[in-house]
Amino acid sequence: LFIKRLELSGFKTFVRRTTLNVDAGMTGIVGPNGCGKSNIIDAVRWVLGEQSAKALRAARMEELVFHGSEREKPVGMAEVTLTLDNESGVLSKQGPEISLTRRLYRSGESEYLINRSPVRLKDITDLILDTGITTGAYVIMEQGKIDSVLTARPTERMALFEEAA
Amino acid sequence: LFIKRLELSGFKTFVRRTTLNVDAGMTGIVGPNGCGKSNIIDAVRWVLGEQSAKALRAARMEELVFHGSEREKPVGMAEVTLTLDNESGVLSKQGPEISLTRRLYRSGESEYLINRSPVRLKDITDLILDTGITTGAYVIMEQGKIDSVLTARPTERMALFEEAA
Amino acid sequence: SERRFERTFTTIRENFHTMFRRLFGGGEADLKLVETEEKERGIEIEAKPPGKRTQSIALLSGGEKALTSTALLFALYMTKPSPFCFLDELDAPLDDANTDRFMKILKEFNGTTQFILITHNKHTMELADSLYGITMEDPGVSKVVSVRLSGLQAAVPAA
Amino acid sequence: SERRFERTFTTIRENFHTMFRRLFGGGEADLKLVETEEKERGIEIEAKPPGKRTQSIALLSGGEKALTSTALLFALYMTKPSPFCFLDELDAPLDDANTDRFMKILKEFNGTTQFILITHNKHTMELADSLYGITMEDPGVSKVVSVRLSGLQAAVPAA
Ligand SMILES: Nc1ncnc2c1ncn2[C@@H]1O[C@H](COP(=O)(O)OP(=O)(O)OP(=O)(O)O)[C@@H](O)[C@H]1O
Ligand SMILES: Nc1ncnc2c1ncn2[C@@H]1O[C@H](COP(=O)(O)OP(=O)(O)OP(=O)(O)O)[C@@H](O)[C@H]1O
Ligand SMILES: [Mg+2]
Ligand SMILES: [Mg+2]
Repeated sequence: LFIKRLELSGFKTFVRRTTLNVDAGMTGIVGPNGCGKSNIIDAVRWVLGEQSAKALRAARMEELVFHGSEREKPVGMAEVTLTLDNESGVLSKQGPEISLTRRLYRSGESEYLINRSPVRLKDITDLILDTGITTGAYVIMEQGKIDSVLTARPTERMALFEEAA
Repeated sequence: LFIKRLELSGFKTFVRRTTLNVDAGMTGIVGPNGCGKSNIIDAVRWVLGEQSAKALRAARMEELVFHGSEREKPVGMAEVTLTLDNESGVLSKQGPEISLTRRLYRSGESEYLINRSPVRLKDITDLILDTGITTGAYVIMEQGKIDSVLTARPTERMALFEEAA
Repeated sequence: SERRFERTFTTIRENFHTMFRRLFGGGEADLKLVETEEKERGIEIEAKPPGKRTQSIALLSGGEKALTSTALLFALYMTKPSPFCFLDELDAPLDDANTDRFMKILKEFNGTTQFILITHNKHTMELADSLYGITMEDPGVSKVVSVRLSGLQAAVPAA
Repeated sequence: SERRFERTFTTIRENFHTMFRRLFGGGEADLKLVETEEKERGIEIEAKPPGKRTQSIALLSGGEKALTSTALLFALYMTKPSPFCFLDELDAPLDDANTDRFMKILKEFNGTTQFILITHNKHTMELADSLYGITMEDPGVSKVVSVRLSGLQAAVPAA
């Protein structure tokens, strides 16, 4: 279930609709400080169902919507679409491609879509559970957080192990 | 009051007596992971009077004494000597060079020396107070701790400011 | 389910040891199940880089901690592999030799796992199969560009 | 003493703004004295990198946080300068352009401050006046060697 592409629009610094095509193998993402690389990671977490704003470095979910730059005005909605390759038929009930979309309006309303059809958040998280994809610390390894598993208390690490078991 | 040299013996990975001569200007310290660069920083903090083992990544002060490697046996004492240049006469009561020495025996006993004469810890910290040298976060900027001033609570930052005032 | 945890724990423990040795080029590492004073279960980590003696992990260097952490996270990963894995500047504290070993190990997962690596490290960039640059021509606005691997120095977007 | 604090705070605030602009090559930054709900005094940080709008500092990137922090620590430093200053891998999260600006600023403190920089960054190494390598020929045992700045690639101790 590889990633085919990621589309962002209005999410953090990706105000204009942007597509990142991801190939098989090893993809490097480079660029100067503050240009948006870790924001891409946040977008993937978010579209996969992350419910903690803090995990995305925000105080509230509304902070994920592009709030303007010196020249650009803020926008009213953030949207991220993750398209997965299902050619191998891992998810038997789905077609060769599955797209997951999450939208957040500045008013606070959320929308979720699977293959462009509106669903509930639960449908997205259920689908992800079926695939075995998790967003645990060992699937999305975060900048500056790498040794948190070492500084964590032994009981906190237990939670990580139980998730993997 | 520049640093002229640092001598380490039995301190963490510096089991053999080692001298680091420090010049004026900008000195770079390089080397592979785990070779002892940050241990040098710990040695400077320690000889200037650091009393928290945790600030030196140790659980107890005894862990600062070289505890052996695959080939080398542990030793019984850690010693660090910092020699400062007093040519400018900043510390009027002292000569052109001042050396501060701290020793720790595995038994737990400590010794402190100024210019090779035994003193109490208080004499060292008093001398350092006179010089205006602090070991605050803005004199010794630690690996991986750089953004702690950003994540700190507003009241914790206040403590840092009051120290500088 | 308790037995399944025991079996999983044993596998993670073995993978951790293997991963640690491969990332460090030697040494030993182990995981221990412990019971805290509040009768809760916890996991303790022991790590011994090559040539050194086992000590508390707090004393490890910045790079050694990153490598030990990586070994454990990969051991967990091998138990429940995801089709893709995102690594955000994991190579930042590593020296050249450790970065090389790290990249070699990622290459071996290749084919079964899609890795997306954010990096500032020129070494890592050379070893990637494809490279995307994120730029901000319009201040505060991100844009994706594809980067040619030849002439990398010129191509990597400058600030 | 309260007045002295006020004066010092104003100086730190100005230095912070200046340092921030020099490290980022533009932008704005400020410090605010606040009172928490428990009637305690605290300090809040506002930072606006060039071309962007002011937001919470939590949203800043890894490199932007390092630079903002550095600006504040240097502002504090200028208030109560020490003859020497140790920097342990402060340049780790910085890209090339920010590393350059950072090193330029350190050079300007030169003469009045002795800087000791621990680094893995080749750029930083080139700009240092003298270079010492720490090696472990005997596993687990540190040794100091002097490094010649010409032929740096060969001289930097390898793992
Ligand atoms: N809602 C938003 N609107 C506009 N800008 C935002 C928003 N949320 C975050 N940002 C900006 O995104 C930037 C951080 O981007 P990101 O963390 O992706 O950088 P990065 O490329 O990972 O950099 P580094 O190499 O330093 O880690 C910050 O400058 C922040 O202000
Ligand atoms: N008392 C001791 N006896 C022997 N070795 C010790 C002692 N205390 C710490 N060490 C070892 O010192 C090493 C850490 O050294 P240090 O932090 O200076 O590395 P470093 O050069 O800063 O590396 P990095 O580039 O990864 O930050 C660890 O391997 C640790 O086990
Ligand atoms: Mg980042
Ligand atoms: Mg270090």
